[in-house]
Amino acid sequence: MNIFRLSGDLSHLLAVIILVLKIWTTRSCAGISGKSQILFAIVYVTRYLDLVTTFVSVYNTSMKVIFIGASFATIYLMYSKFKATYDHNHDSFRIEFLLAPTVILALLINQKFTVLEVLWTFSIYLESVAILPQLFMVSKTGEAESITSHYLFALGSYRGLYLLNWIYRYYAEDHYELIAIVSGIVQTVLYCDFFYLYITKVLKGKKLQLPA
Amino acid sequence: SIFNDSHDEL
Repeated sequence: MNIFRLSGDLSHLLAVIILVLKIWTTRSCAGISGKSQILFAIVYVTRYLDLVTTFVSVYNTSMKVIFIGASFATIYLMYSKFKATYDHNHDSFRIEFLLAPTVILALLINQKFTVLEVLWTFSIYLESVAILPQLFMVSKTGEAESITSHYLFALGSYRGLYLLNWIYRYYAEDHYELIAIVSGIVQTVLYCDFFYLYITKVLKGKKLQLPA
Repeated sequence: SIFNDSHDEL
């Protein structure tokens, strides 16, 4: 564990908590892509199957349980409890365009052709693009509430901080996982445009609004 | 190593 990894994890944790609290307290999931949330649930479940096979640490297990739990709580709030506030019309990204290529890629490029390893690899590939329906939704509506922007910023920062963690681990521990690194770069790059808008607008107290 | 069996990250 190093400071970059810990910051990344805390940023990730903050993101999922912000999202659940935002939906719960405003009693609304307007502006949130249910499709991205479904993809994240798939990511967590397929990646954290090792919860039942490998024990790493109490920290590791607790975080995994929280991520899976928060993800399912979000889906329950969006598709059941506050269903009426879910903005279907703007959440029109076709997730099969992300699922099919990531499944195929995981079957082709993995470290070991075992069920757990292929599912882990699939979850890494899928996570790198899982935010696209959400970014697509923001671009369709042309704006995002500031709390949604904070959520996106925390969620995007997490993989960026992991990149620093991987650089550190490469030098300090001679440890690297190429699949995670390349996917992490892709994932972080997808947020760049958003980061720019967040820093230039949201942090200056303005609403995140895309140029017309 | 690149063929590390346990993925210790989240």
